[in-house]
Amino acid sequence: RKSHMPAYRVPQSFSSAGTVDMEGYGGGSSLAVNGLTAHQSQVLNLIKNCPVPEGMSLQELKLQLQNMSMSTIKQAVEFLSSEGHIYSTVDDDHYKSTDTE
Amino acid sequence: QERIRKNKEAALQRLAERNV
Repeated sequence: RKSHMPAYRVPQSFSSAGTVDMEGYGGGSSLAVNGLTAHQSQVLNLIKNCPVPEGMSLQELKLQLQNMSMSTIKQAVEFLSSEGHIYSTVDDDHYKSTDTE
Repeated sequence: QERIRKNKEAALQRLAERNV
């Protein structure tokens, strides 16, 4: 058998392209972007992009954000609502965004 | 619905207060 196998090479392009590395921040709530934590801005983005007129339900948020627990989502929603980014619509489980940009 | 409109206005007001 030839020792034809090339020495194991780490594909540098993978480790240096920092796109996937960002996922690592997801767990902490300390990373703040424009005053929001990573969790809060994820929740806000989903609510912003929701096409349904009565807004997004907590259940839908949970389905989209499987890495977050329901209590984390509720906390984020409560914060966003107290800051005025989102508001509840038909009931306390449905939220719409005030940001129209 | 009236309630939704009020909620929205209240939220917009909170947002405006934060941005002052």
